[in-house]
Amino acid sequence: YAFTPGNPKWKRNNLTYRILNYTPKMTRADVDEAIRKALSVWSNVTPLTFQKVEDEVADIMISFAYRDHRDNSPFDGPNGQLAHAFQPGEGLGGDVHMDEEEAWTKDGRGYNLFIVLAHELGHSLGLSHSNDPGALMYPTYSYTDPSEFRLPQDDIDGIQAIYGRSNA
Amino acid sequence: FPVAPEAEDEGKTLQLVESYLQNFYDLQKDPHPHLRSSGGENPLASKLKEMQSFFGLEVTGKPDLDTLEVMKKPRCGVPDVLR
Repeated sequence: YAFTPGNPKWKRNNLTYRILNYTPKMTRADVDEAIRKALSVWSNVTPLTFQKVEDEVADIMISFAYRDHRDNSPFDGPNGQLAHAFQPGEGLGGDVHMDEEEAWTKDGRGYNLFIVLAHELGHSLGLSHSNDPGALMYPTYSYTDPSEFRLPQDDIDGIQAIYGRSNA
Repeated sequence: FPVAPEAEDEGKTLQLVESYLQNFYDLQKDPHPHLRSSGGENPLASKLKEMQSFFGLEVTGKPDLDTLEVMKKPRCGVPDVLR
């Protein structure tokens, strides 16, 4: 695993998230469920908690965006770059941007939203890309059935080195 | 003259490699390639080696088939090399 240079991390364990918009390719309930499950990947192994907020600025703002979306990192259309996220911090910090032009799904067709989101949230929390091909934080997309997903040890070691182990 | 298919493919490959390394390995865009000094390693080859090393590929500094295959995979947009 690797940390983001400068080792940025959230100073609090109770973080907020907000869903700014939804992809029309999935039902809202399925998007909500993918996000909830992706957040739980990280909260299950650390003391971090995530609370959803509706009308206020959240630590982690999640949105679906097209091409140039004014963060100096334009998306490239279908395939290629699927999403990106920013390291912990104010403003854009922690935010997750998903490329709206991808075929988002809740299963193995197209790109599984839960898998990609779980990876991006790793960046939101301070992890960089791992060179372990089995890690969630490996840069290239690899499908795992969400019902069988278990966070690989490399990612557990990385996130616990930043935030410590779960209290539970 | 029409561009020979091989030359066209070569151009597309170079475009893919440059774009990938600029996006994910901090390869700087070179506005004046003709002014580059002849000494020292080509920055593109150097970054290519960095990428090949990260992905556990054979480190050749050349865009071989295995390297291009990785570059064509869907991936996260966050760079592998952050300064």
